[in-house]
Amino acid sequence: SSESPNHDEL
Amino acid sequence: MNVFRFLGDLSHLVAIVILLLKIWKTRSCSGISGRSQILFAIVFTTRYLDLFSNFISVYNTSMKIVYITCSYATVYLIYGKFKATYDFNHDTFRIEFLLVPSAILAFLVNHDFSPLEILWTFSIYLESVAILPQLFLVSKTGEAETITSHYLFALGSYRLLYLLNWLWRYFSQGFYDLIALLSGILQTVLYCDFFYLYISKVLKGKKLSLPA
Repeated sequence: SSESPNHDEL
Repeated sequence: MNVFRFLGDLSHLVAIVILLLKIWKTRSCSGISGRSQILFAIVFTTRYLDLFSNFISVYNTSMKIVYITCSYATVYLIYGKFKATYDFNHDTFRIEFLLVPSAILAFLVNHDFSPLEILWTFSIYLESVAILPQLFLVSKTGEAETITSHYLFALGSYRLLYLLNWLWRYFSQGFYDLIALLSGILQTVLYCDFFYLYISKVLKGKKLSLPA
């Protein structure tokens, strides 16, 4: 995937 | 945030605090694998490097700070303050066999080939096997203190609850992350025999002892 994934989990 | 993820984070926090209190109160880290605690400190360090650059919520940031602080404090207590009680004879699992494959796999299988993302992926892979030195130590000594088994139960439950969280997020918002999911399944599977022993023995007031 182009945008770096935003990890919102701990 | 759904109830499974919240309970998962709570269970994880309880596990980390139980361990820290056990070592601090009993002034002993007998039966605890320092190597697993080193791996957990590496997991949190490599996963939360975006702590100051990527603000998500007060909850997220504060939990990250607590996890990092407690994990380093635990490593310090084991290898520093109470190292006389550290069971270095039995805590011998070769953690390089966990670090190197996790690092290689993180380079090969990830969502994005950027430094932060590869480190995040490394932390996910490493976390899935980080408990092995601890389970190895318990199998070598053949038993675990009751407080240690509560720690392991809370720690194993945390990722099991995260699996339920991902199930929930998949059906409610179509979200899924195969890297985290498959690693989480492996991580939870490693606890299966422990969960069986915990439920069949510890909950009946017996001591956790593995069949010799």
